[in-house]
Amino acid sequence: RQVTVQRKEKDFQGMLEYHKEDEALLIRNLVTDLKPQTLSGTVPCLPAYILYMCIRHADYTNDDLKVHSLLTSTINGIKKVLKKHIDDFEMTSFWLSNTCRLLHCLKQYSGDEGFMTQNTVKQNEHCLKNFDLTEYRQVLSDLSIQIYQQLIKIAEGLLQPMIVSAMLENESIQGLCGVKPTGYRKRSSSMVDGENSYCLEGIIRQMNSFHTVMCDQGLDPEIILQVFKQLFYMINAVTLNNLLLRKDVCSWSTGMQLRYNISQLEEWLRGRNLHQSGAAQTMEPLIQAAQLLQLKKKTHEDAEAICSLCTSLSTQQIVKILNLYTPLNEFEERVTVSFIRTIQAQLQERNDPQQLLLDCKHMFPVLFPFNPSSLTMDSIHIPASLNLEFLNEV
Amino acid sequence: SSQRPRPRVLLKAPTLAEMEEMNTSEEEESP
Repeated sequence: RQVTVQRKEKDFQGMLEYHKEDEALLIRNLVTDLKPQTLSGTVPCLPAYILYMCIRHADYTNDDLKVHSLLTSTINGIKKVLKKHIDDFEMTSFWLSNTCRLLHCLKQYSGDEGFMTQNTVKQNEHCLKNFDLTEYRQVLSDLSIQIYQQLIKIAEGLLQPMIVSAMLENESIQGLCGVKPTGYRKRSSSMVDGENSYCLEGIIRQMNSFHTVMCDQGLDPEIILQVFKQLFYMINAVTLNNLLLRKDVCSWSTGMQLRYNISQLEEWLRGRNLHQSGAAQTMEPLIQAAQLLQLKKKTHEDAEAICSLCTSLSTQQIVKILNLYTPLNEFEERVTVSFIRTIQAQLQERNDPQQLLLDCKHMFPVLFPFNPSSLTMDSIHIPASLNLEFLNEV
Repeated sequence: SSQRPRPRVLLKAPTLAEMEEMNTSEEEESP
């Protein structure tokens, strides 16, 4: 009788075995020389999952030296690739996504009950068996903060040149500038057509690009929200500081332009489902400054209205804007000294911060909330394009 | 009795700064 021995297809347990001498090649092909484009169309954060499956096999074989070596060379590799691409938004975002995903994997599969609440039974089978990597999780968290700061710096560097001309000088509402204040002087720098002058669409296009890249790379939604909150804060600070220093933009028509531009940015946030980021709230000082430019500035009631509205502006800022305010035309009166005295009297019990300008470099603290993945390790396979054939699926 | 899983061994990790130092010294050593 022909006995056929059915070789049971050994189940892939979601681990990747490699020889110690292949570690450098693994880091080179998966980290330092990897081009994010190679992975378009594959599962987001694939490098993070592959690294976790390698760590898991080293843990499974109780090889602590291998775990140490792999984690250390991974972290060094990521730092090296970030240093090489210090101005590259896409590469920086790519490694923020993967570093955070690796951190989430080390938590999700740590065996700590608190991180397993959303795990499936099979995912619980893929937990680490021998080692507690809590300290390496802290290192990955510190690395994520560094990468996040680099990402913000790149994004701010791209946005900064656009802000003043787009928010304050460009005519988003056509024809409104027909009502430019008397004595309005053309600013050479940003009024040269085609050079240095940006429109609001330029800012929105840039934001779209940031958002699309981060979403495509699987960056945690919570982190994406924090990125835009930070960027909107910068738009608010740079624009308001210009308003506080430049007479030529302290006018009714600029107030109108500003309110329109801010509403377009808020519209964009809603369209991208980012309104719960708190980004719009960071623009409150600018929103109030725009309203202040449009409010009447004559009677005692006007002073009360201004004081009750401008709760996010300091007394100094309110007074400075009123001093700089330039009437539209000869029919509109200048703001009187006595009106400003009235404002100061009404606000004197406020213990405002003394500095006039906002700190454009202010960084909100970043948080990386735990975000477990629904993927199971044995469903992940390595595309040939990664040249990792020396990894053995176990 | 159900076998309780063995407690996992905590692997001590160098901080980012220490890794940087190690890196720098390695780069200096290598010609």
